[in-house]
Amino acid sequence: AQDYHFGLEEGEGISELFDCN
Amino acid sequence: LPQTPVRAAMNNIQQLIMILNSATDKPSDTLITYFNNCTVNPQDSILKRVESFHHIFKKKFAEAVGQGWAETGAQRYRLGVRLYYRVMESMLKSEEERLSVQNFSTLLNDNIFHTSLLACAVEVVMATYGRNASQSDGTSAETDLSFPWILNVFDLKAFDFYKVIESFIRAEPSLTREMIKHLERCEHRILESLAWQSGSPLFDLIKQSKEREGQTDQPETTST
Repeated sequence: AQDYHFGLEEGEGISELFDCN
Repeated sequence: LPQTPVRAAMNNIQQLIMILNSATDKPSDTLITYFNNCTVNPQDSILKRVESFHHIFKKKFAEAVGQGWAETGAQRYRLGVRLYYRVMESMLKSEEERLSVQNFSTLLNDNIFHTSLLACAVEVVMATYGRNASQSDGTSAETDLSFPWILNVFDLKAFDFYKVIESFIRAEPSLTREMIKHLERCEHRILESLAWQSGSPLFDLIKQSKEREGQTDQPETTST
């Protein structure tokens, strides 16, 4: 996964992406 | 033995099957605990959705490859379901640690979240079998089951599929480098074209963010 460009910020995860917070 | 493309693909298939052999076709005890912690228990809807897409995927696979391959499609879907439950559990564990929350009722009752996660898991299985590998089990090389075929099967917007990819990669450490590269290519294809098709949820997000910023001008339509 080192090659993959992770774009989520420190405080972001799947919950934010689906507006659950 | 020298590594040939077919041998490499077969190794990936064997690796995936080995990983998923220890996974279950049903939610684990840990997942059921998360479901029970929800304000609204999502277990029934999750099981019904998995069953419903089993029939849809099997039918679409047979339509694409040939009626004789319906059971092959069902077998691949079942592998995808194992990966879906495995990744969901891993995601919830990391969210619990990050947010110090145990009630994921909103997320676990979100149909689009589950459909996207399940589609991504099945896409990983389909990409692992790939075009070359699929020849080894006799399916026709002309049948293109590669991405974005899976979006049509699950009737899923590309941007909703995009939303689970990074978390999926974070949650499943045993994905091969080739698979991570494949998912990254999916991301790029979605952001560069598929997410800008009319009806995409991306336009709603842009509109909402503009409204939040107090700007009233409309986002450009795809035609422009």
